[in-house]
Amino acid sequence: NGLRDPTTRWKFPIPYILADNLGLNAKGVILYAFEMFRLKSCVDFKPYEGEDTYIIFQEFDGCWSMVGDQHTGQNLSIGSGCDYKAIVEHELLHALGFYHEQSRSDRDDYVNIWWDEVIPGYEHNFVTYNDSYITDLNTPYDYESLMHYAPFSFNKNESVPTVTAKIPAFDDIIGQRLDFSTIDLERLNRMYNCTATHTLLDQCTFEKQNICGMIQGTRDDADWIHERGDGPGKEDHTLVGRCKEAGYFMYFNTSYGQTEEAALLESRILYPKRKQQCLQFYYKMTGSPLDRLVVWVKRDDSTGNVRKLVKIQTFQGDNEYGWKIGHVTLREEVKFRYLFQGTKGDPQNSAGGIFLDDITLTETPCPRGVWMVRNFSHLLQTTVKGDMVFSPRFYSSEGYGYGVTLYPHGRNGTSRSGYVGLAFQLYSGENDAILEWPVENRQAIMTIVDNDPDAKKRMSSSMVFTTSKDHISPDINYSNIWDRPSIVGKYEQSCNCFRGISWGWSAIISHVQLQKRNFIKDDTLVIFVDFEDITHLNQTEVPVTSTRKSSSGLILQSQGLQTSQEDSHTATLEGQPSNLQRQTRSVENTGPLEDHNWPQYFRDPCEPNPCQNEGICVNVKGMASCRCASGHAFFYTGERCQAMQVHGSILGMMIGGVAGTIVLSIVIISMMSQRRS
Amino acid sequence: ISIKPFSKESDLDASNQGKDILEINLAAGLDLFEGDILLPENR
Repeated sequence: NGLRDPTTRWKFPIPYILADNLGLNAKGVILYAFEMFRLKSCVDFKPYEGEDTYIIFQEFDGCWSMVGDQHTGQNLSIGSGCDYKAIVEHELLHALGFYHEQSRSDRDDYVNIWWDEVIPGYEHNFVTYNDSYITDLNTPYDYESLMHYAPFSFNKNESVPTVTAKIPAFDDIIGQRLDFSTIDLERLNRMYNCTATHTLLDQCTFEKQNICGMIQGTRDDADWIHERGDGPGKEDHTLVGRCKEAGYFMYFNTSYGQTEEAALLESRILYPKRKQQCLQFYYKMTGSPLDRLVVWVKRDDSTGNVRKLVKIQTFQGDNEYGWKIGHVTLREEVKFRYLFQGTKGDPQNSAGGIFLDDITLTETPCPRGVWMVRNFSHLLQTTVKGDMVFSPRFYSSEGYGYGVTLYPHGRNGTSRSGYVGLAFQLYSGENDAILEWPVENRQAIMTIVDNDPDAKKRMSSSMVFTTSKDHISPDINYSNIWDRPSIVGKYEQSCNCFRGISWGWSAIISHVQLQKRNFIKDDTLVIFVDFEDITHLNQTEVPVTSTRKSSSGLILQSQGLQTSQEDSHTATLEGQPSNLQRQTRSVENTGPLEDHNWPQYFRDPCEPNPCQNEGICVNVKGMASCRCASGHAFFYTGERCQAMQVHGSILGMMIGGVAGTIVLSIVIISMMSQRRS
Repeated sequence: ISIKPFSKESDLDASNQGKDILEINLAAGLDLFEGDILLPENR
């Protein structure tokens, strides 16, 4: 349901401003939503640098946006309660030129609007648009769209919906706020002619015979086998044995041959844009506990050959035979391959091997906390509302111990039934003595992972909040709950540590939703948890350089918006550290690379192309270097190819030609004047 | 995994548990076009 008018489409990257009236958490969520666009589309954003058209994110009342590029500085409000990934994505899709799904001209073929149930005076919110104004981009009606109204929109009776699907199975899907649907992305990518995404480098499910261009090592002892999962215990991870004639994985049999025999599987050559990548894969080791799976990287040796080997991480076998998720952080800046080496540890005592499936390589940070909740269906059956399960303790890049509490049937006190609850808490840890307390301005991101093998189709449920000095509890005498867990927490036997008070959501995702996608695979629920400092987003203002045209025109019927800060002549830059930034103490001096809020230098310096006059930009160790265009007669020079110069030989010929013509003219004129005289 | 039974709910809930965009905007007293769209004056 996108605008037809091509002048409303943005040029990428879209300049943005994070106004300082936004809460710290909202800023972090907006940057997180940007990353989703970069992972799944060619839409990109850049901090405002004086452009005429840009989006300024502000905290007014409510969540709202204009539709399409207004060719001025346009507001997008992320008000109180709007700081969720899916809400920011929804508003950004408006800004990119999309209306709501149910206002398509053909929507009455797919949904019923119960006009009698709409609040009187609010019927105009259910209009449809003519297809001369909007286009469906040749995509079918999408019940799963992030842009669809929820069933109870503008309803006058709390329990009676205003929108229902003509196919009842979609009644609990319309209005989903997990993430972009597959068709949302198809439309976005069609509207903006996207052919690739910014941060998805490679992925492979091994379903095709070409194994995604991977190659077998030539100097090893054995080969990985492209196998199909037949029978119990040999299911792949992509389809978990659900489909006939499908469900392939790579397998290295470790039950015969000699100890230390190895097989190598090499990816195709990959060209990174950022400086950090995350390799995620699923593996299973059913042979000897001495078997090893080693991840290597072969990188450009600076002569153009991808041959410089670096060992990255080793995964050891154990006696647990289920599929496990593996994450490996790579820091590649030049072209490279990643390699999986399987090694036989003890063939005489092995009855299996190493399985490998569902590889995803993204240019994003790996999650710090990964919790696989096994036998999830059993857990659901054996627990009741209020029961809770604690995750293991994870450590943030700074050294804070943290974890999550899972409520399989939600927390007590919530009116909702059939929902999973999730909350975050601090754990005491080995670094507590040197860390700063209470720990404020750290953003916790909890994600219930949709394990779709295609990263673009994942619709994970992410909840984000930021620790604050305002988070206090009467249970600890109104102290801050983010103080040291050994002071404000309770002893927890399972970790032999102290657990702080948790903060989270009583009902994060419904059991029905959990069953619909790939949230539960191999009867395992996967949860990612991160905890990172975002203090640097506190104060990041820069002035707006040109006079802003007002993006006013609010059509309000009951109450004016608070626009006192709309004329703020300040703008916000992502990742620009403030002088007032708090000095934090950290166990690992990992620096900004560990941040979720990708700093400016993570972006491709060649986007947008800084080179003028059709110069080609080359990324040389993170710096833009221009290769200037050259013609037969002239060429361009300068750092940005801004200066034109004429070739020496052409210049010589031109000067010679002009001089010759002048001399010849003088001779002719003098001869003619002599004849006359 | 060890399951802990509910004892005393001392843990805190984040605000806006599952509220959707239109709920937030209506609660804020906004009446925007289609609930969350700001129209330019000429529309």
